[in-house]
Amino acid sequence: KIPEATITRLSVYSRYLKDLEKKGVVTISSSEIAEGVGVSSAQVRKDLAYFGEFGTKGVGYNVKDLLSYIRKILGLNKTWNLILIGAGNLGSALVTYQEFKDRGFNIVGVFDNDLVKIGKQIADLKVLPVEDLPDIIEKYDVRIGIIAVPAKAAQSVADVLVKNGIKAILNFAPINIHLPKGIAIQNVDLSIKLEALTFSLTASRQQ
Amino acid sequence: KIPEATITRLSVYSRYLKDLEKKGVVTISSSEIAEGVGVSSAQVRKDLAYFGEFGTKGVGYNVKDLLSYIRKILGLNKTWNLILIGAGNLGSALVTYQEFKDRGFNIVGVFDNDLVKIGKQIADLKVLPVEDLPDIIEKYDVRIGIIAVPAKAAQSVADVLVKNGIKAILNFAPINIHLPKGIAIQNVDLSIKLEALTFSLTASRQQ
Ligand SMILES: NC(=O)c1ccc[n+]([C@@H]2O[C@H](COP(=O)([O-])OP(=O)(O)OC[C@H]3O[C@@H](n4cnc5c(N)ncnc54)[C@H](O)[C@@H]3O)[C@@H](O)[C@H]2O)c1
Ligand SMILES: NC(=O)c1ccc[n+]([C@@H]2O[C@H](COP(=O)([O-])OP(=O)(O)OC[C@H]3O[C@@H](n4cnc5c(N)ncnc54)[C@H](O)[C@@H]3O)[C@@H](O)[C@H]2O)c1
Repeated sequence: KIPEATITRLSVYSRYLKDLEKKGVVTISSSEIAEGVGVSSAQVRKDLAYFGEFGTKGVGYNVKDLLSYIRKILGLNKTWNLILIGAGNLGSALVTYQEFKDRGFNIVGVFDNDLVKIGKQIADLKVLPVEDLPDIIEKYDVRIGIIAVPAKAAQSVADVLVKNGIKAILNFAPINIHLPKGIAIQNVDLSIKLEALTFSLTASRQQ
Repeated sequence: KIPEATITRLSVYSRYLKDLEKKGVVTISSSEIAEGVGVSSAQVRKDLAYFGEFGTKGVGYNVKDLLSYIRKILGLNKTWNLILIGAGNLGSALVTYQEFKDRGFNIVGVFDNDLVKIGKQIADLKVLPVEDLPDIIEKYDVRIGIIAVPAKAAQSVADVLVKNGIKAILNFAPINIHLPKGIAIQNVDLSIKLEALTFSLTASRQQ
């Protein structure tokens, strides 16, 4: 099983390689990648070794080939249709998030169960009732769902998503969602990010 | 230097221990913590070892004491005042994010440079002009800033924050911000989270 940290670093390597490709760099070594992203060259080689032998000893990697290979591993050589549940403050912001579109992630439907929100226009989408989920999932071959509902609703929403064929969830609700085996989940916990900052502030104060 | 992954796991351990404390659990072993959060017990012991010797061999840790100790390390035994720059879609959502308040993170000021946004009411805050930053930072002893402006504005906003005494930044803009040594930063990259999901979807399809 490939460590999650390796997959995260693959995303980071791909962004760095994309930058290099734009600048016209043709070849790169693992130590140059390492320096570019801030990890050890041993880590870079270890991460890439999970996926096969590429690059030439003493020469390095071809930037275009390595980038294309990493993007293939991450499933980024295609666009993905997503649905979002919870047309509230966070959900409305996510619908407008340009970076998702730039990277091939298209939110094709946003859903809510509040009559006040249903029918409301958010960017180029109209908020739909949760009842319309199965149709949209089928019409757009959706496999990824974003959960932006309150914590107390998150588990039931996840159950509905899984029942309707969603295989991967990005969850913003501050709760651990229980899922059947084989359903991928990524939780976004902004407080953990802030705690990493307060750790730094506390640690430096004690020096 | 303590690995970032260790600090993130400390946050995860503290949430698990808080849950146990609520349930009235008094003592816990590293393998029980490990099982509770999904890492190896060796990892738990390794993480805690950075911070000293606690717990009793063969007996385990006292839940209350360990929780209190970890919270102290993370700087969570106090409240923190934060400011937020960028009263747009994301910024407005973040101002209302209850989980921050529940964990002792208070957004005391939200700023923008758009005349249309300045003076607007968002929850219990009025959007202020960026010129008011120094006063608010001083008045509330603010050391953490949240950047929720577009990528092209993020570096200059970071420079203003640092110039005015901010020591730690939570950045949502999809750009690498350059900072002086000693300023802590945490970047939120939601696309990386989605790529971890598309990796799972792609990997499982290839089996
Ligand atoms: N606001 C933020 O910046 C922020 C940041 C990180 C995480 N979160 C989390 O994201 C979630 C949403 O936060 P928010 O600030 O947008 O809250 P919100 O109350 O503004 O929005 C929640 C929306 O979900 C809808 N909803 C509730 N139950 C539903 C259900 N069963 N089916 C479909 N829709 C349902 C509500 O009608 C509402 O429109 C919360 O769990 C919050 O903790 C919010
Ligand atoms: N929308 C999302 O869900 C989301 C998610 C993750 C990250 N982000 C990132 O967060 C940032 C904000 O996204 P958004 O959707 O809220 O955009 P937005 O355009 O709605 O908001 C940006 C706000 O920043 C203000 N601003 C611009 N330059 C400024 C400056 N120099 N000083 C002070 N204020 C300034 C603008 O006036 C505007 O109100 C972007 O970098 C975006 O990529 C957004």
